[in-house]
This record gives sequence, structure tokens and C-alpha cells, in this order.
Amino acid sequence: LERSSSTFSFSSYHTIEEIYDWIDNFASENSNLVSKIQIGQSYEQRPLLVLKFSTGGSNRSAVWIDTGIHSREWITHATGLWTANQIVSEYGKDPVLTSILDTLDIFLEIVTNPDGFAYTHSEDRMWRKTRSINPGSSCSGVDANRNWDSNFGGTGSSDDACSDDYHGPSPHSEVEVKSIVDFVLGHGNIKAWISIHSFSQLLMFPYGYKLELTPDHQELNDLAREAVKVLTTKYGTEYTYGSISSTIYQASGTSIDWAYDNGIKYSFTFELRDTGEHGFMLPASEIIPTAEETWPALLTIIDHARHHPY
Amino acid sequence: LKLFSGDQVLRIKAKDETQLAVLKDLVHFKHLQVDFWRSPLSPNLPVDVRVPSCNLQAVKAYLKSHGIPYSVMIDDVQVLIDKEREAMAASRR
Repeated sequence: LERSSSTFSFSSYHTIEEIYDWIDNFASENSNLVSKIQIGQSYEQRPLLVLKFSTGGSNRSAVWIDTGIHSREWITHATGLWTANQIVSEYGKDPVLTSILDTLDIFLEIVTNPDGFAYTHSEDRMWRKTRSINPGSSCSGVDANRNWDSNFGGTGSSDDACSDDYHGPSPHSEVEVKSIVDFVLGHGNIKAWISIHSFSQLLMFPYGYKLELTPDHQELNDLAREAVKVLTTKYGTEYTYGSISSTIYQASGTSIDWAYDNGIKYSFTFELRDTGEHGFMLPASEIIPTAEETWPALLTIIDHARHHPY
Repeated sequence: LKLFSGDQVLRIKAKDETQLAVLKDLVHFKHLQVDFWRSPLSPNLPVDVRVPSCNLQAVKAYLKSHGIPYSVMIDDVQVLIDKEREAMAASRR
């Protein structure tokens, strides 16, 4: 049988091999809109793949979306897959998405931490970090969402290599992080950034590393409120929104703070569904409802970025 | 493949800052090997923590001794993992 992305089940979890196969097929079957870009190699030499959705133009303004930086949060990779497919399915049908893609490019990294993800399938379902070896420690891995050069090593990260919040030896020490940094800085025209995590039903924006409000606080807060409103409309899932430091806790070295401090004003992070029964181990039956309710919130943020160039 | 048989995830609701501080101390008790899924942040947010089966008694006793209410969110983590793997296998078939 010839392999095809059309036989792929979005309502199931998949291994990294299955996801990478799907990405290959998906990009080749939709080459008018989608291309696959390799932005680097993980610590264990797996390709770091990004899907680019573009209708043309050169170095257009763009949106960055990543899922799966914490490898055990499988619902985020699954949401990324569904979202990729949704972009292709809805282009030309959904007027908002269509006009977004006629103006902006979207970059989507579905498996942001491939080594960790592979490890959750093969060895330890609870694994959250990268898989790099820490010299002088028996504990492996770095929390890739504490490794960014945004108050690196500060409050809300750990210098203990055995901790799940270990920030790593230096900013961008993790190749999974450095590859994104190089790609985004090299592109130079990314206008919105969305990192997707799970779980606890939150939509947050900078800052995480300090309690101070950003100069754009009011606009980001209003946009978060709007995005949460449309998300809730779908299935009644209630989200809390606000800056990271005011909503949950101070966290240093996170991706959205780095993005914001590097000029990407519309920087947000989602924490997906919390059913109160499964934590981040959401049953596969929750994948599509979770992705479906997240979709209009994503579009709201991206569409706002499109209408508010800076 | 690492097994998590009998590990539970507790959903804990601290009543006030004092109880929250008690929960934060759990992070430092490395011998208990707890894995915070939702960290102790503020009294109005739940805390979820996976506790290895061998340390369940000790952690529950610790919570009880400080009057901290909790419920069992996941009774056996391994059961959930097994179901997940079965569902993946079924989908592949």
C-alpha cells in the first residue's frame, strides 16, 4: 500500500517515527502550501523539523508555533498535528485563515524535543526534559523551557541537574533551543510566537521572569481575553489568562520571554486542557476536542498580529 | 520500559500560604521522589503530584499531619499508561 497522510488518525497518539513519516507525506502531498524545513539536529541526532505554511512571497512576516518542548505532554504534539492538517484543510474555505495565509507565513514545529519524546515512548513515559548528558551528574537532560536567554538561571529555574526545572549549563546550551534561536533570528521577521504546553488551562504572555508588566501589557491582556473567549465558546472549557508571573509563578529562561525581549510582541503560551482526571495524560479521545477549541484561539492571536503590524 | 505500577497522582488543595509552604517543602524531600505535575504556586490553584507507590504512605501521612486536603486524581499511573499503549496499538491495527 502506498503511504498517505490521509490515512493518519489524528484522534490517536503516535510515535516519533509515525509523526516524521506523516510530516514527509503531508509536505509532499501539499507542496503548494507546505514545505518541510530542517532547522538542526537534536542532541541524539534526530532532525528538528519545522513545517512552513506559505502562499508565496519572500521573507513575509511570520508566526512561530511550537508544541512538545516538554516531551511527556503528548496532547501538545497531537494538537500540533491536527492544527497542521487544519491549516491545509481550511485554507481557501475559512476566510480568516485564508487572508492570514495570503499575508503571513506560519512556521510550526510539532516535535520540539524529539529525543525526549522518543524517550517517553521507549523508556520513561514521565520524561519532560531533553536527553543531553550533564557532565559531573548522573542525571540527564535540561528543561528546554528554562534554557532560553531570558534572565537565564534566575527565579523559577533550578541549578540541580536532577531537577525537572534544570536550566542547563548555559543559555541555549540545548541544541533544540539554539536551533530555534538561530532560525528565528535568521528569519528576522517573526511577528507572533505561540508555545503550546499542557495542562492547566491557561493562556499567558510575558513576563515570566519578573513581576513587571511589559509595555504592551494592556494589548496582550485584551488579546488573551479575546482568545480565551473564543476558546471557551467551543466546549465551555474555561481558561485563565495573564502574564506568566502574575498568573502562576516567576519562571526564568522561558521561550516567550526570550521571544518578547527579541522583538516579538505577540508572544503567548498555552497550557491545554485539564480534565482533573488525567493530568497531561489525556486519553486520545480528548485530542480532537482539545485541538478544536484551541484552533479559534490561535486564529484570534494570529489575526490580531496580522492586523496590527509593527 | 520504566513501570509506574501503583504510583498515584494526588490533587492537593492548600487552604492558605502556610499549607502552600508545607507543600513546597516536599520538593526538597528528595527521598520521597515526588514528581510535581502542577507545582505549589498559590492557594487558589490545585497542586498535582505523582507519588511513587513505595512512598505513598509517607506522603499521605505528611499531608494528613499538616491538615492538607487531597484527593486521588490517578489511582494507578501504570494502568493509564497501559491503556494509552493499547489505544495506540488498536489505532495502528
